[in-house]
Amino acid sequence: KSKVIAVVNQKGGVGKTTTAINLSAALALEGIQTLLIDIDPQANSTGGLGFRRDPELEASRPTVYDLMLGEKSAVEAIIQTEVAYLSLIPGTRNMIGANIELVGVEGRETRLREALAPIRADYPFILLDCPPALDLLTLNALVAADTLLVPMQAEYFALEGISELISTLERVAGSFNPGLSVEGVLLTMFDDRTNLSQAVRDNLKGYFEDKLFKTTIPRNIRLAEAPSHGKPVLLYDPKSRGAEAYRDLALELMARNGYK
Amino acid sequence: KSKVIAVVNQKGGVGKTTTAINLSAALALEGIQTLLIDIDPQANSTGGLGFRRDPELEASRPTVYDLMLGEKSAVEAIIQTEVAYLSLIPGTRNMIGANIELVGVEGRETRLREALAPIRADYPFILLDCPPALDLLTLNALVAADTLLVPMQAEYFALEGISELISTLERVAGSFNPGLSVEGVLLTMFDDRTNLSQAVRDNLKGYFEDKLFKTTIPRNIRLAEAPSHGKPVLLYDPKSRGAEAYRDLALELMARNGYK
Ligand SMILES: Nc1ncnc2c1ncn2[C@@H]1O[C@H](COP(=O)(O)OP(=O)(O)OP(=O)(O)O)[C@@H](O)[C@H]1O
Ligand SMILES: Nc1ncnc2c1ncn2[C@@H]1O[C@H](COP(=O)(O)OP(=O)(O)OP(=O)(O)O)[C@@H](O)[C@H]1O
Ligand SMILES: [Mg+2]
Ligand SMILES: [Mg+2]
Repeated sequence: KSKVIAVVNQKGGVGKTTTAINLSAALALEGIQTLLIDIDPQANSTGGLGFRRDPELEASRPTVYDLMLGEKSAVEAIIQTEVAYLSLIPGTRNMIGANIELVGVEGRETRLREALAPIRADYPFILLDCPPALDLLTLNALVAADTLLVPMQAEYFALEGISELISTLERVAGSFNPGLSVEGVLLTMFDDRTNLSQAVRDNLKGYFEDKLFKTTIPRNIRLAEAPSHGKPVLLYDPKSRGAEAYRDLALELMARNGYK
Repeated sequence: KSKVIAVVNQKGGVGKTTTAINLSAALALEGIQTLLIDIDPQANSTGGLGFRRDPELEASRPTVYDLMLGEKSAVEAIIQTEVAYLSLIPGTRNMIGANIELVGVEGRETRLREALAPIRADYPFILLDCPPALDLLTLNALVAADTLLVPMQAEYFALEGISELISTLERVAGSFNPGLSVEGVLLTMFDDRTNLSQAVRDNLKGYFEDKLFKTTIPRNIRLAEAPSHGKPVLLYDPKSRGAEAYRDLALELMARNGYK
């Protein structure tokens, strides 16, 4: 049993990377082999797990871009993180060119899915951290994924973007990936004391119903500090509200998928 | 005298749209003719100023995409907002296709600059709200712009993205727009009580020196509420800390450019 989950939302700064890093770490700390793949040219999941930007190192280390260009296999690109059971395929800023370089290439949408096929069975969960765009990189992630996990801030602009996300999901399911569905929608940086948050949450509940995770992630400074130490919050400050919330999320995801 | 300023940062959710809407409104309320152009396919500047998504209306209203495809002139696309002296060229979700459709087109980088040339002289300030990417849309904005205004959150991932932004700026200045420079770097959602914010601010000061605006924008819920009412915060809640901060920013920008 193996599931590929794309952490996706074209709205920027909603907590995609924070969720990808900390949910995958929480799953790994429950003893589940987990692979995180950094599809964003910002490579924040890579930096947030301690693999600092280093031009020389980057030149020698295969990245997800090498997979998409067919120059390296997934097995060659996988690296072990500081967390047992958590592996990473790093991203690179060079992927900024992917949208232009891959446009004319045969099978440009299915490159990632093909590259992951040989290793899928080794990981019960594979998470894909996507860029804030509905571009060719995100399209590759949606074609490779079984489900989408959509982090959302409970703010006005989040509501404006829902219809695009859903229509992109339907288009991808229609032409490339018929089984693609929503794993869940996750409220991030959530402060249930404000009227705005409550109004947006009620709106999302109406839209997504039981797809809305019961777990919400509160705004917690330890989540913003952890990446500067190159660690998931569960290693940086395991007793923080941020760590507790991502542990709860992992347990909820596991329960939805028949683990434990 | 006319200045085109691109509000840009590939990092998502740092306050580009919030700055584009509220700074342009604050300049307009000082009696300066200001034009805001929404280059982001999310079209949040358009929605945040009250022009709700409406497929029928969108089909009949020219957008910045029509300008880039050469099908409409800037004069035809300009609409008046609720704020005197503030005009808008709306964005559209259809621009998501721009990165693919414009790739093979002649002069794809200079489309926006050419479209704005006839109207530049009518507006002392023209602000461009950019998507969270260094793609062809942002490239068009950088080629059309005189300067960049870079909103930044004082958090770890913001530091990771600086070097890309600067190297992109240098590349654009080298090949398309020799005069392009940094207008300023703006700290947004800034809370000077946390160690992280102070550490990142000191880091940015060392990097940008006097380009760092003295004005910082505090985290203020009224800024997040205002777009759901379709108004800039200066109309929604003129006495809020968010409104005061953007008014201060407008005065600082004006002083730097010889106004008043
Ligand atoms: N629950 C939280 N509490 C406090 N800070 C948070 C929380 N979640 C994320 N952050 C911080 O907010 C900022 C945005 O989060 P993050 O970078 O994970 O979003 P993203 O969706 O991946 O952004 P992008 O669209 O640029 O990829 C980061 O500086 C992060 O550290
Ligand atoms: N100073 C502030 N205080 C409180 N909330 C803010 C502030 N600035 C922005 N916000 C809120 O934070 C969220 C992100 O801001 P905004 O959408 O302006 O960023 P952006 O950089 O334009 O995002 P994108 O990368 O998606 O274009 C929005 O919901 C906005 O309302
Ligand atoms: Mg991210
Ligand atoms: Mg924006």
